[in-house]
Amino acid sequence: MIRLTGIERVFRVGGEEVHALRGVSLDIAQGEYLSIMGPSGSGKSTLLNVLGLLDRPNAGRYELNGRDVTGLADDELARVRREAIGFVFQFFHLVPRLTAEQNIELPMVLAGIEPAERRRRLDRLLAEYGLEDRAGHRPDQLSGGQCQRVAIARALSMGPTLILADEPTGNLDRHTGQEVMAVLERVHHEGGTVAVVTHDPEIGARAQRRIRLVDGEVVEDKRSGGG
Amino acid sequence: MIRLTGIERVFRVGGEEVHALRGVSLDIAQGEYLSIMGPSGSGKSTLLNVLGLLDRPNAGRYELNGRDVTGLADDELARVRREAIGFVFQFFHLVPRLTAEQNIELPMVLAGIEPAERRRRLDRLLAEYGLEDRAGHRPDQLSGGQCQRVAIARALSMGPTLILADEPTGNLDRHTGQEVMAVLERVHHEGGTVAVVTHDPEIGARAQRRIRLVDGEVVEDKRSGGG
Ligand SMILES: Nc1ncnc2c1ncn2[C@@H]1O[C@H](COP(=O)(O)OP(=O)(O)OP(=O)(O)O)[C@@H](O)[C@H]1O
Ligand SMILES: Nc1ncnc2c1ncn2[C@@H]1O[C@H](COP(=O)(O)OP(=O)(O)OP(=O)(O)O)[C@@H](O)[C@H]1O
Ligand SMILES: [Mg+2]
Ligand SMILES: [Mg+2]
Repeated sequence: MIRLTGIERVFRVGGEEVHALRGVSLDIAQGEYLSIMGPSGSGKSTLLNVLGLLDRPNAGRYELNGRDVTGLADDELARVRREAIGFVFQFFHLVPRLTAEQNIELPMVLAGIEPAERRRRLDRLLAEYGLEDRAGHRPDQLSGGQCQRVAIARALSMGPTLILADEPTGNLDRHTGQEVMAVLERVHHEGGTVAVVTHDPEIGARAQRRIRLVDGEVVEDKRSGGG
Repeated sequence: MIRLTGIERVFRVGGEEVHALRGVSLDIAQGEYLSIMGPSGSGKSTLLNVLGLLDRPNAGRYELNGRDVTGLADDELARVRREAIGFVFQFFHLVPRLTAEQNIELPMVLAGIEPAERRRRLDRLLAEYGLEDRAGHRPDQLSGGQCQRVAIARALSMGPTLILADEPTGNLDRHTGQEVMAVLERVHHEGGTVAVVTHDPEIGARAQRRIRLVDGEVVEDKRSGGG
């Protein structure tokens, strides 16, 4: 489903270069559930952004479902992203002027989903994430963990088959974090492909396949039995 | 050093009320090291904001070093905050236009610290937090965990005796998180008062005193031996 070959991502700051990803090659099959761990600054968010078509590599190739997406124009990338990928950002990127409910609903509105169907999905997502009595709050009227749950619900509202989640439990207590992972894992049980960046070894260990990044390189790629 | 008596904090959203803190009473002595844990949405950030003079209670009293600070005017609150309290925000609140180094330096510039002394403290903080080769990066050119470390370094740059840290290791791998806690604990060893909000039980267990909030109330307040 996903094939990365020799991905390089170099940032330039002032006169210097930061090699955030160094020759990363990775195959991810449809239906896999993997975690990505590694030290702060090792390139995890950068890798997820490349996978999510939010950032372009400086070198290397990205094939998504057999199609080379490396060279696509911005509007085409945006279309593929909207239709196929649910992305949970490390710092949420919620729309400040919209309520929790409106934020979750936004991808569905953009996709032209009917109001009655949007309402059905919203009710289910708000209940699943314990956000029912915060639906009308804007992000600045929510706790950190409530914002995180809104970001996750938004990523799932279009029922995408590829979920990319950057630290989805970072601001959640253990119990709420387990609930969130249960929902993401249900997407996996239903056939979806799920990649989770996490600093929490307990969360990382839940995945079938565990990738470790250090200084922009994949240094470990283990599968647990019964993959 | 800190006495909270019957603190109430009520938010109003549309027609409804959210009781974020309900009758919280708490004494914190100079030199204590405590952790505050509890479910997402239980009032931890709100409590820390009240302690940090960033938010006013709707009822109840806050005495800081014997002085009633509940009714102070905004500019006086700001002065007390600047001089006595180092605050690490759950989502950092770094200045986007400034570099990592300039962000860390900002409180010192505002306090009129001499350039040579600022440079000395900056060099020490950048080294302590592994940020030396990211000093010239702006927040959007830093990883999540690097931003978090900049926020912590900034809070410590004025050598405050009261440190309030909201989820200081939330975006850090275990190793970097331990390093950060070691620096905060050094402040404690040197006589400072440290309160850490955390979702990580391992981090919470390091404190001498552990407070648990549920639904705006203190439900647990335990001290470990040798406090
Ligand atoms: N826009 C940018 N410009 C310059 N350097 C950048 C930029 N974005 C990221 N970096 C650098 O690239 C490296 C990788 O960043 P990335 O955000 O992928 O790390 P990460 O593994 O997600 O870290 P964390 O666990 O702290 O979130 C970091 O050293 C960071 O400073
Ligand atoms: N400005 C606000 N307006 C309305 N409600 C608010 C506001 N700020 C916080 N709340 C609500 O008050 C409650 C406590 O929020 P707080 O941010 O203190 O929780 P928290 O314990 O820090 O949660 P987390 O662990 O998710 O960060 C939450 O239910 C939240 O929705
Ligand atoms: Mg990251
Ligand atoms: Mg909080």
